This record gives sequence, C-alpha cells and structure tokens, in this order.
Amino acid sequence: APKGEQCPACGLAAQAPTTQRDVLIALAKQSILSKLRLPDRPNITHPTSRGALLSALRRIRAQRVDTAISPGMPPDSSLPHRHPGVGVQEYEILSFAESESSTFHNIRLHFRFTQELAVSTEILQATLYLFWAVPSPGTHPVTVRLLQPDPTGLNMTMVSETRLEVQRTGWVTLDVGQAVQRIFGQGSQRLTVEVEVAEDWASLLLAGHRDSHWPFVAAQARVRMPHRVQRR
Amino acid sequence: GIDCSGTSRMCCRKEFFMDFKEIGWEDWIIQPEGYHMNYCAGLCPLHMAGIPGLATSFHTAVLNLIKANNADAAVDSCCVPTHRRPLSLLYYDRDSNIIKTDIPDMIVDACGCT
Repeated sequence: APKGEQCPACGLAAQAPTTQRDVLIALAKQSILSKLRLPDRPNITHPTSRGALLSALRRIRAQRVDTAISPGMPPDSSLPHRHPGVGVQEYEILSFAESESSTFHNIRLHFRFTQELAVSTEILQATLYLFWAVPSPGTHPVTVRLLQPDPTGLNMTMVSETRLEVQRTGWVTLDVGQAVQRIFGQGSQRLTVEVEVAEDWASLLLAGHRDSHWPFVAAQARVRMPHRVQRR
Repeated sequence: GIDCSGTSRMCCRKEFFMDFKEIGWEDWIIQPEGYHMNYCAGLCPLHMAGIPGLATSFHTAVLNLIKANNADAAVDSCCVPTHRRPLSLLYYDRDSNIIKTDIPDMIVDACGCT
C-alpha cells in the first residue's frame, strides 16, 4: 500500500461488528461460488438418498483398495493422472442415474453432467457402477451400450458396446472414461447407458434398489489447463 | 503466525467461521458443516515488514534498500495471509450430482507483514 494509505483489509476493522460479519459472509459466499464456477447456489430438487450416497462412496473406496493391492500392480496404477501438480484443482464427480424407460429386456439410464464442469474440466477417469440382482443361478449374458445424443438431440449414436457374462449378484464396474471424455469434448452433458439382457429381468436392475444399489458413474476430473508459453 | 488476542493491535489471524446451516446452504453442501475462513488484520509498522513475511529474502531486501535510501518513499507494509490451505467440499451441483473437490488457498492459517 502506498505510504499513508490503508491496506485492503484494514477498512474492515473500522466497521461495526455486525457489518463486519455481513461483509465477511458475503465475501466467503462469493469466494466459494466463484471457485466452484457456479453463478449462483444450486437449487436441489432431487437430492440423492443418504443410502445411495454412502453405498456409492463405499464402493469407490473398495474399488480403489482392490486396485491398489492387485498383485504386480503399483498402487493407483489405474489412475494415470492422480497427481497432476500442485495447485491444480481436481474434482470427483458422482452422477446417479435417471431412468427413462425400461422393458423386461432393456433399460436406459441417463447420467447428466453440469455444463460448468463440462466446459471447464477435463475427465481423467470415469467408471460406471451397476448392481446386478441376478434372479437365478447360472450365467446371464448382458450387453451394455454407451449412447450419445447427436447434435440435433433427436437420435442416439452408439459410442461403445460391451458384452458381459454375469454370474452372481453384486456390483460390476465398467470403464467409461473415453466415452465421457468424448461427450465433454463435444460440449454435450449427457451420457446414456442402455442395458440389454436376454431374459426378462432388466427391471430388476432398478426395482427395489433405489436406496443402496442405485447405478452411478464416478468420474475424476481436473481444471482444464490453458497452454502456457514460457519465456526465459 | 500470531492469533489475535484482545489487546494486541499488531498483525494477527482472526478466526471467522461461517456455518452453512446459518446461511441456508446446508441443503447443497453435504460436508463440511461450515467454512473456517479466517482473515488477517492488524498493524504492520515498517520495521515489521517481512516478519515473518512472504518471500522474505527478496521483499525484505528491496524494502530495506528503499528504507535506507529514501525513507519518504517507503511503502507501508500490509498484514496478509502467509499460509493458507485448501477447503474440501462435498456438494450437490445443479444437476444433483455429487462433487468432491479441494479448493486451494481458502483457509487462512497464518498471517504476517509483507
């Protein structure tokens, strides 16, 4: 500060305590929202149930431990960009499915990502978590398709197709990193997952499991770094 | 860094906690329950410049040089954060997704004179 002038924060001390508090709260709110790239506080219309959230967090932790202790594999080897550098803001995103339509053989799940994140971040990794409630013993063929809306939004384009053999009830994970990267790269915010089964138990994927076995995508992202020019 | 006490007017760290429930943000911020923002306040006489200070080796050298050469042109020193840490947040975004992130440099841990 030029000599004789106050430092930026010094003016605060001259205010009445209630005004000081109001100023600090306004500053704190503005600071949090701007750092999260949010124009305003989100209005939550469909909060995720606590059971679904806790279950998802447990699954992610279990998955990381499994990955870290796999024989012959260094810890976190599946997370190639875990340490992008000091000061780079990272995000972990949990997107729970919205179901659009289901039949006995087929179900469609939608995962919607917020525009601010799609624009400002790059996806490092994304995993789809599905819980199978297998109705009977044996091997059950399942096809999982990742779909993306075309620019008109009317039709769907298939990004990838994976065939699985499900043998028992439990969680299955699928790497959807490239698909989500592609969707973000094209300015879209929605990933659609189509699950098709040969028998008539597709609805079991969602029915009765809303609380703790709800399908979700866990993604890791970081703030998109602008290209830097260095001068020596 | 020094935490502010009742009597001292020198540069120190003032604690400030914003309870998310109090401002009606508890519906979209899942964790933590509030924000320990803290801030720096107090006087920084010129002789305190660079104590403990930011990048002291460079700034102290320049300030001392200015002081030595021309006291009238000297600048006042400011009480600023010298150590900050990130704020971890678990929150709902606008599409009801759940996001976890660490916002860097959000919590003031220590203050000092520039």
